[in-house]
Amino acid sequence: TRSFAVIGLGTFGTTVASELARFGNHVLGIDTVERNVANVADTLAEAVIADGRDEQALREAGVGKYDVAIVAIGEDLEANILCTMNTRLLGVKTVWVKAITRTHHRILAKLGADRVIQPEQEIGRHIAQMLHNPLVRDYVSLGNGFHVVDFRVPESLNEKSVGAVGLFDDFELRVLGLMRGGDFISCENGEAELRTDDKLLLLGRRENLRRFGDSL
Amino acid sequence: TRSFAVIGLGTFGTTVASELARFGNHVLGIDTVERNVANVADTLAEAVIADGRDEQALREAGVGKYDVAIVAIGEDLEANILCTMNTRLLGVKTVWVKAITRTHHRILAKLGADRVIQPEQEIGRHIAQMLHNPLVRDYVSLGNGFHVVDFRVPESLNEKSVGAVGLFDDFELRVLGLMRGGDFISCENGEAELRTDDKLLLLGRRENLRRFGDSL
Ligand SMILES: Nc1ncnc2c1ncn2[C@@H]1O[C@H](COP(=O)(O)OP(=O)(O)OP(=O)(O)O)[C@@H](O)[C@H]1O
Ligand SMILES: Nc1ncnc2c1ncn2[C@@H]1O[C@H](COP(=O)(O)OP(=O)(O)OP(=O)(O)O)[C@@H](O)[C@H]1O
Repeated sequence: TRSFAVIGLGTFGTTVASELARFGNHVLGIDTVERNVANVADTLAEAVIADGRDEQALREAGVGKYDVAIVAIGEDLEANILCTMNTRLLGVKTVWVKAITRTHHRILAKLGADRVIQPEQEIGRHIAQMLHNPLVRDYVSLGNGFHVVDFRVPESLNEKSVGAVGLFDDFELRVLGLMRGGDFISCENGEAELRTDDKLLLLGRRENLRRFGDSL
Repeated sequence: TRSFAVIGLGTFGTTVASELARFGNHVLGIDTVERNVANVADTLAEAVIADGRDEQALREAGVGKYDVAIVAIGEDLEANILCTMNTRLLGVKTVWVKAITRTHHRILAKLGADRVIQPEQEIGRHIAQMLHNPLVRDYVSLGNGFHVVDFRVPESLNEKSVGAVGLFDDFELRVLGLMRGGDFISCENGEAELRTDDKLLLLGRRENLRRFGDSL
């Protein structure tokens, strides 16, 4: 297992740190605010009050010995950027950083952050998709232009066979399967019958998924 | 299609509003800060400077005529709560609210918010899972205890048949399919051969998915 240093214990940083610790990883949490450090002292392996802008302070906290650093400082762009630079200078192999704006995102990419995260934007896009089509319960991007969607079967498709809905012929969508409560129903032969509120698991390109959703 | 009023145009609110508009919906954006309203004036149907705490101002902006309200006011807990109450008083049918803390989340649920969103926590949990096991490219919760995971096939499973890996027998995981580049490969008979960097689409319970990931 790898060891993780999380610098910046706001909501995002604290969530990442405590979840990683919960999975059994060795986690160091750092923040300038004493109360934020005290909040995680019981759940993390180590919790230190230090300033991410101060390379020496991070070195003394042992950040250089960690495999992964997560920079979760939010509002203060300068502190976030300096802290990212410091983790690199201390030789941390993998650095993920929370970005505040798109320009900030680009700066971090140039500084060699391995992954840049923008929580409000990622969730915002997700929420917009779910509001636009309430039948889309959730979805995940596969990164190659394809998405997997958990689609709630509406009343209008009740008792129709999967084949009859024309998902592949009309929308180029693959049916990965159906979930009814806790039961998985394979749809390989197209004969499985849909029921209202089933979870229909679809794979396809974004525009085709949206076309299908809009067609209902 | 439904109409949407987004109150609070920070990163989250602006993302939700502009994405909904991009999908062809009628969107009203509201914020107290003139610059935030100006930023969206070209992309939204309507953009108004108003205070979410002021029911009359929201009424005059026409919020009562919208199908859905999204309250995306962040730091100011009181403003967020008052605004949520106002959208309800104006008769908006569906109200989604961004919450700041768990206690805030509970208050909003009691006020009748239809959905409460905590972006930093949702992304934080996601990020922790992906850091804990880098083979987990992404995942989505189906809400019934089951998850769908996009799992990157490591070198150690190269050229093994899906059946030989024992996903169902040892880990109770269903293989929904395999993606290699843009090609989908069905795995119904267990004979499909895995290749390094394939996307293995798995369905199962969280603990079993994690056990499988940790076993590699
Ligand atoms: N120079 C610094 N060194 C270490 N920690 C810092 C520094 N500057 C800010 N922080 C901490 O980073 C945390 C997150 O920053 P901030 O609250 O500004 O961002 P945020 O985007 O509102 O956070 P979140 O959304 O995760 O709650 C705070 O707990 C803050 O104390
Ligand atoms: N009473 C209010 N009425 C309308 N808008 C408001 C009110 N109070 C704050 N806002 C706006 O809500 C937006 C989001 O609030 P804020 O920036 O405090 O939260 P945030 O969590 O940092 O936002 P985000 O993470 O989405 O960028 C801001 O643009 C702010 O101007």
